[in-house]
Amino acid sequence: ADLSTSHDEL
Amino acid sequence: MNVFRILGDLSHLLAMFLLLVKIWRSKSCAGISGKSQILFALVFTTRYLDLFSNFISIYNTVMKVVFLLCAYVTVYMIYWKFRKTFDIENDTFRLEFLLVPVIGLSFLVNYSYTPTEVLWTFSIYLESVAILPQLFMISKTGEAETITTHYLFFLGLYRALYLANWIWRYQTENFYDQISVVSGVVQTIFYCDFFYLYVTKVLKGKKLSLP
Repeated sequence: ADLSTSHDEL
Repeated sequence: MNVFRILGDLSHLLAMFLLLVKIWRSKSCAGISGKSQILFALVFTTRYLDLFSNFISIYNTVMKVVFLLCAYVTVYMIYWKFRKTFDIENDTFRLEFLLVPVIGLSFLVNYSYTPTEVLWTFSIYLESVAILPQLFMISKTGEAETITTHYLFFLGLYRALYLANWIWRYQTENFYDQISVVSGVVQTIFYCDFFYLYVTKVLKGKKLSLP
Protein backbone atom coordinates (compact mmCIF):
# COMPACT_ATOMS: atom_id res chain seq x y z
CA ALA A 1 0.00 0.00 0.00
CA ASP A 2 1.26 3.53 -0.68
CA LEU A 3 2.03 4.69 2.84
CA SER A 4 3.00 8.21 2.11
CA THR A 5 -0.60 9.41 2.07
CA SER A 6 -3.17 7.59 4.18
CA HIS A 7 -2.27 5.96 7.45
CA ASP A 8 -5.13 3.72 8.44
CA GLU A 9 -3.84 2.84 11.93
CA LEU A 10 -4.42 4.77 15.14
CA MET B 1 -8.42 -4.73 10.66
CA ASN B 2 -7.28 -7.78 12.63
CA VAL B 3 -7.62 -9.14 16.16
CA PHE B 4 -4.15 -7.94 17.22
CA ARG B 5 -4.95 -4.37 16.24
CA ILE B 6 -8.36 -4.40 17.90
CA LEU B 7 -6.88 -5.84 21.11
CA GLY B 8 -4.07 -3.30 20.84
CA ASP B 9 -6.45 -0.35 20.51
CA LEU B 10 -8.61 -1.66 23.37
CA SER B 11 -5.52 -2.14 25.53
CA HIS B 12 -4.51 1.44 24.74
CA LEU B 13 -8.00 2.69 25.60
CA LEU B 14 -8.01 0.67 28.84
CA ALA B 15 -4.65 2.14 29.82
CA MET B 16 -5.97 5.68 29.36
CA PHE B 17 -9.12 4.90 31.33
CA LEU B 18 -7.08 3.30 34.15
CA LEU B 19 -5.03 6.49 34.42
CA LEU B 20 -8.12 8.69 34.43
CA VAL B 21 -9.76 6.44 37.06
CA LYS B 22 -6.62 6.51 39.21
CA ILE B 23 -6.42 10.31 39.17
CA TRP B 24 -10.16 10.85 39.54
CA ARG B 25 -10.75 8.30 42.34
CA SER B 26 -7.67 9.12 44.37
CA LYS B 27 -8.10 12.84 43.56
CA SER B 28 -4.36 12.78 43.13
CA CYS B 29 -1.81 12.51 40.34
CA ALA B 30 1.05 11.51 42.64
CA GLY B 31 3.57 9.34 40.88
CA ILE B 32 2.32 10.36 37.44
CA SER B 33 4.68 12.16 35.06
CA GLY B 34 2.89 15.18 33.67
CA LYS B 35 5.60 15.48 31.03
CA SER B 36 4.80 12.08 29.58
CA GLN B 37 1.12 13.01 29.42
CA ILE B 38 1.98 16.23 27.60
CA LEU B 39 4.02 14.21 25.12
CA PHE B 40 1.11 11.80 24.57
CA ALA B 41 -1.24 14.71 23.93
CA LEU B 42 1.31 16.05 21.43
CA VAL B 43 1.57 12.59 19.80
CA PHE B 44 -2.18 12.39 19.22
CA THR B 45 -2.44 16.01 18.09
CA THR B 46 0.28 15.68 15.46
CA ARG B 47 -0.89 12.23 14.35
CA TYR B 48 -4.61 12.90 14.02
CA LEU B 49 -4.47 16.11 12.00
CA ASP B 50 -6.21 14.19 9.21
CA LEU B 51 -9.15 13.55 11.54
CA PHE B 52 -11.51 15.61 9.37
CA SER B 53 -9.74 15.43 6.04
CA ASN B 54 -9.09 11.70 5.66
CA PHE B 55 -12.06 9.54 6.65
CA ILE B 56 -11.02 5.90 7.16
CA SER B 57 -13.96 4.43 9.12
CA ILE B 58 -16.36 5.27 11.93
CA TYR B 59 -14.22 3.22 14.30
CA ASN B 60 -11.08 5.11 13.29
CA THR B 61 -12.69 8.52 13.71
CA VAL B 62 -14.38 7.69 17.01
CA MET B 63 -11.20 6.22 18.52
CA LYS B 64 -9.13 9.24 17.41
CA VAL B 65 -11.60 11.61 19.10
CA VAL B 66 -11.67 9.50 22.28
CA PHE B 67 -7.87 9.28 22.41
CA LEU B 68 -7.52 13.04 21.96
CA LEU B 69 -10.12 13.71 24.65
CA CYS B 70 -8.51 11.31 27.14
CA ALA B 71 -5.08 12.80 26.54
CA TYR B 72 -6.18 16.40 27.05
CA VAL B 73 -8.43 15.63 30.03
CA THR B 74 -5.50 13.83 31.67
CA VAL B 75 -3.18 16.80 31.10
CA TYR B 76 -5.88 19.15 32.41
CA MET B 77 -6.31 17.03 35.58
CA ILE B 78 -2.57 16.92 36.23
CA TYR B 79 -1.71 20.54 35.55
CA TRP B 80 -4.88 22.19 36.71
CA LYS B 81 -7.54 20.29 38.64
CA PHE B 82 -5.23 18.26 40.86
CA ARG B 83 -2.12 20.38 40.42
CA LYS B 84 -1.53 20.51 44.18
CA THR B 85 -0.89 16.74 44.20
CA PHE B 86 1.48 16.82 41.24
CA ASP B 87 4.99 16.08 42.52
CA ILE B 88 6.81 18.28 40.03
CA GLU B 89 10.18 17.85 41.75
CA ASN B 90 10.26 14.21 40.66
CA ASP B 91 9.09 14.92 37.11
CA THR B 92 12.44 16.28 35.98
CA PHE B 93 13.17 14.52 32.69
CA ARG B 94 14.49 17.11 30.19
CA LEU B 95 11.94 17.07 27.33
CA GLU B 96 14.35 18.82 24.98
CA PHE B 97 16.51 15.68 25.08
CA LEU B 98 13.57 13.89 23.47
CA LEU B 99 12.05 16.58 21.27
CA VAL B 100 15.23 17.73 19.50
CA PRO B 101 16.32 14.27 18.23
CA VAL B 102 12.72 13.33 17.36
CA ILE B 103 12.17 16.53 15.37
CA GLY B 104 15.53 16.07 13.63
CA LEU B 105 14.84 12.45 12.76
CA SER B 106 11.34 13.19 11.46
CA PHE B 107 12.89 15.54 8.91
CA LEU B 108 15.65 13.07 8.03
CA VAL B 109 13.64 9.86 7.76
CA ASN B 110 10.06 10.06 6.52
CA TYR B 111 7.87 8.91 3.63
CA SER B 112 7.40 12.36 2.15
CA TYR B 113 8.02 15.99 3.00
CA THR B 114 4.42 17.10 3.18
CA PRO B 115 3.57 18.88 6.46
CA THR B 116 1.02 16.25 7.59
CA GLU B 117 3.44 13.44 6.73
CA VAL B 118 6.36 14.97 8.62
CA LEU B 119 4.07 15.62 11.60
CA TRP B 120 2.77 12.03 11.41
CA THR B 121 6.40 10.80 11.40
CA PHE B 122 7.19 13.11 14.32
CA SER B 123 4.26 11.59 16.26
CA ILE B 124 5.46 8.04 15.60
CA TYR B 125 9.01 8.77 16.74
CA LEU B 126 7.78 10.80 19.73
CA GLU B 127 5.44 8.06 20.89
CA SER B 128 8.32 5.60 21.12
CA VAL B 129 10.07 7.80 23.72
CA ALA B 130 7.07 9.53 25.34
CA ILE B 131 6.95 7.10 28.28
CA LEU B 132 10.57 7.76 29.30
CA PRO B 133 9.78 10.64 31.69
CA GLN B 134 7.28 8.36 33.45
CA LEU B 135 9.70 5.44 33.70
CA PHE B 136 12.43 7.85 34.81
CA MET B 137 10.14 9.22 37.54
CA ILE B 138 9.38 5.72 38.84
CA SER B 139 13.08 4.85 38.89
CA LYS B 140 13.69 8.08 40.79
CA THR B 141 10.93 7.64 43.40
CA GLY B 142 11.69 3.90 43.53
CA GLU B 143 8.03 2.85 43.59
CA ALA B 144 4.65 3.20 41.90
CA GLU B 145 1.01 2.74 42.90
CA THR B 146 -0.41 -0.58 41.74
CA ILE B 147 -3.00 1.01 39.48
CA THR B 148 -0.21 3.04 37.87
CA THR B 149 1.62 -0.20 37.09
CA HIS B 150 -1.56 -1.60 35.47
CA TYR B 151 -1.76 1.59 33.40
CA LEU B 152 1.85 1.11 32.25
CA PHE B 153 1.31 -2.59 31.57
CA PHE B 154 -1.61 -2.02 29.16
CA LEU B 155 0.15 0.96 27.60
CA GLY B 156 3.20 -1.21 26.86
CA LEU B 157 1.04 -4.14 25.79
CA TYR B 158 -0.80 -2.06 23.17
CA ARG B 159 2.32 -1.45 21.05
CA ALA B 160 3.47 -5.05 21.54
CA LEU B 161 0.11 -6.14 20.10
CA TYR B 162 0.65 -3.70 17.22
CA LEU B 163 3.92 -5.52 16.46
CA ALA B 164 1.86 -8.70 16.07
CA ASN B 165 -0.59 -6.71 13.90
CA TRP B 166 2.26 -5.64 11.58
CA ILE B 167 3.54 -9.21 11.27
CA TRP B 168 -0.02 -10.31 10.48
CA ARG B 169 -0.53 -7.54 7.92
CA TYR B 170 2.84 -8.28 6.28
CA GLN B 171 1.86 -11.93 5.94
CA THR B 172 -1.70 -11.36 4.76
CA GLU B 173 -1.69 -8.11 2.78
CA ASN B 174 2.02 -7.47 2.23
CA PHE B 175 1.65 -4.25 4.24
CA TYR B 176 4.92 -2.91 5.64
CA ASP B 177 5.21 0.43 7.43
CA GLN B 178 8.93 0.55 8.29
CA ILE B 179 8.80 3.77 10.34
CA SER B 180 6.00 2.47 12.56
CA VAL B 181 7.55 -0.98 12.96
CA VAL B 182 11.03 0.22 13.92
CA SER B 183 9.59 2.82 16.33
CA GLY B 184 7.18 0.25 17.76
CA VAL B 185 10.04 -2.17 18.47
CA VAL B 186 12.06 0.57 20.21
CA GLN B 187 8.97 1.63 22.19
CA THR B 188 8.23 -1.90 23.36
CA ILE B 189 11.87 -2.51 24.32
CA PHE B 190 11.71 0.47 26.70
CA TYR B 191 8.96 -1.38 28.60
CA CYS B 192 10.86 -4.66 28.95
CA ASP B 193 12.39 -4.06 32.38
CA PHE B 194 9.06 -2.72 33.61
CA PHE B 195 7.27 -5.82 32.22
CA TYR B 196 9.76 -7.98 34.13
CA LEU B 197 9.08 -6.12 37.40
CA TYR B 198 5.32 -6.15 36.72
CA VAL B 199 5.21 -9.94 36.20
CA THR B 200 7.60 -10.83 39.02
CA LYS B 201 6.19 -8.39 41.58
CA VAL B 202 2.82 -6.82 40.89
CA LEU B 203 1.21 -10.02 39.60
CA LYS B 204 2.38 -11.73 42.76
CA GLY B 205 0.54 -9.17 44.83
CA LYS B 206 3.63 -7.23 45.87
CA LYS B 207 4.01 -3.49 45.47
CA LEU B 208 6.29 -2.36 42.68
CA SER B 209 9.41 -1.03 44.39
CA LEU B 210 12.73 -0.76 42.65
CA PRO B 211 15.84 -2.13 44.41
